[in-house]
Amino acid sequence: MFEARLVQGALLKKVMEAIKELLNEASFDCAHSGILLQAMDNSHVSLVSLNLRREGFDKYRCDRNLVMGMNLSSMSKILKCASNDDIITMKAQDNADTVTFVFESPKQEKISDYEMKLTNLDQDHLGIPETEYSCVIKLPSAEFARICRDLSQFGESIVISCTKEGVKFSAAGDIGTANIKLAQTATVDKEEDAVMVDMQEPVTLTFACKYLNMFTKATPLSPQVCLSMSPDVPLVVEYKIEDIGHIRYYLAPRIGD
Amino acid sequence: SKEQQFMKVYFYNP
Repeated sequence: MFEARLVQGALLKKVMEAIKELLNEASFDCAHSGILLQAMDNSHVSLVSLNLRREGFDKYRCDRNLVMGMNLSSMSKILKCASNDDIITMKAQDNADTVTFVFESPKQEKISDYEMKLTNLDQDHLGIPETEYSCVIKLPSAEFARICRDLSQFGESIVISCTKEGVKFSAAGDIGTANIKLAQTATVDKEEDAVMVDMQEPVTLTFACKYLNMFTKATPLSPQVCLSMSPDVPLVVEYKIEDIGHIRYYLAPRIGD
Repeated sequence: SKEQQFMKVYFYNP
């Protein structure tokens, strides 16, 4: 028996918005410790890693490890039926071929359930190597989304260049060039407004706008985003999901541009 | 593409 009840059901709706453009389908690995999802995007240039810890759920029960292959377009249709203030429960029997989503309104006057067929996914096993990053940049997630959107008008790629002074985002194309520099903030009223750079050595890498823009669909999940870069390894774009976990996107740098 | 190959090597052979 698997059952996970999330009082802040809106978080699950936001998670779905953050992954559904990148992935058509994915396996949710449910274990005693929580729910894990790892999958390459449809074109195998980026990887999504989602971690929801059991402690973040109001109620969590997982008697046996369970792999639930879900069609994300179907799951998204179902989650659209939940209101933002609904409590969402996911449940499945051991070895079941369906998963049930139950939506409870806050005052319990409306309870809906939706059963969805699971799919058998033949997914490759992925390993995420432990990496020390040369640069770790924290910035407001809305600012990062804005930068990706603005620079996408200039070209297909964004160059991210990190030095101890700050971080520079650049793009170039037919209409011209664009540079956005963010300095480390000295003092801020709110921590979520801060730009922080932790740099061991300067790094400059180029990434596809298309994917960075898809990652920014996670912006509603967190006020801050963390970018980790090292030469010759994928960029990590991480959004914390309150006290429950995180979503990380890994993106290959452009090679041979 | 080279990027696909890069990701395959990085994540499939940790």
